[in-house]
Amino acid sequence: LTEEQILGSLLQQLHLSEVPALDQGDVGQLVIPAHVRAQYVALLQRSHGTHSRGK
Amino acid sequence: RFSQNFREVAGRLLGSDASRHLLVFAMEQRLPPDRELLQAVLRLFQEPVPEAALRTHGRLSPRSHRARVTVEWLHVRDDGSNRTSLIDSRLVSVHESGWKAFDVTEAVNFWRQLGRPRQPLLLQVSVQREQPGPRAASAHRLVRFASQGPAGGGRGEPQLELHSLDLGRYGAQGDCDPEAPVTEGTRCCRREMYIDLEGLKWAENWVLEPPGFLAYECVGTCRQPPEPLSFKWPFLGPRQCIASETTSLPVIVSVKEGGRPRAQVVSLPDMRVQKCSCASDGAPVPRKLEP
Repeated sequence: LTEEQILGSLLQQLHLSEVPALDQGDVGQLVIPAHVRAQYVALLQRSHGTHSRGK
Repeated sequence: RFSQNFREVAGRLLGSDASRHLLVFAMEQRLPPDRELLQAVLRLFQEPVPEAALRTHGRLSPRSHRARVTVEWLHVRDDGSNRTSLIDSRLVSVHESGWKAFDVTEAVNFWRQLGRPRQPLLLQVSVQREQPGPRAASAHRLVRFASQGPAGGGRGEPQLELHSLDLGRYGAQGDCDPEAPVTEGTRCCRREMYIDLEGLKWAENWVLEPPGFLAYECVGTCRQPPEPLSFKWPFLGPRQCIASETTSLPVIVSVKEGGRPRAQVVSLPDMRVQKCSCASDGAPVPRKLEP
């Protein structure tokens, strides 16, 4: 797994063509809401249980 | 349907005049879990058609001398219901006789996924018209295969040929020994590989969670099958150490909406290796048995 593959996958999932321009000021005040964190944790737990078959 | 005296009975009418044979193979001792199935071949002996029958057929139906032979895997569920999966299908000529081979690897792979105690491997062989329809040729009536058991007299009885490899010698070894360096002689294994997302310039201010993750990678080499097997499957590439099972990675990213940043979860598929295996390029990936 390379850095480019992770970036490519991220851009594909978000339907973006390039890395968005976000600066420290944008993200500094951002608080991750509880429902977003809960969704993240649920996906994390699910990914430990379900494996996909390799190509 | 409208009579008060009869209960409605739902059913299906199968309008084919195919001949069907059910083949039963006791498999439990033949394919232990520590063996990898490479190929399963069903061999059926096609009986020769008497000359007189061929002459009659040629006069009545000059268009086709072929019939379609279909092999299906039959699964009898715990509740007694049946389900069939198409495995192989091909045309055979009434003029031919002798052994015919069908690739039934998928059927054996399905059978291996059943819960224990496992029923025998059930293969349903049907011989149908080459094409459906009332005007189609009736060559299928002449195609006969020798049957299993005493009825067939043991001559030309259906055979199931299993080609397998010992996973203890030809498979991957699980996780690598973290103390031992990976060399050319290392057997295929899963090695820890940490991806530090915080250290990636492009991820700065964009990827909020996780700060990094264990991706794992498959390293090492695989033992190649003995020469006779390579000869039988020339289309297969060498066995290589590959990621055979992967899992997704959820991440929280910040996205800008209306000029303001917002946290969003996305799931990236195939980011973490769960299992490494030895597999040949060109070999079919076994299908999962659907419930």
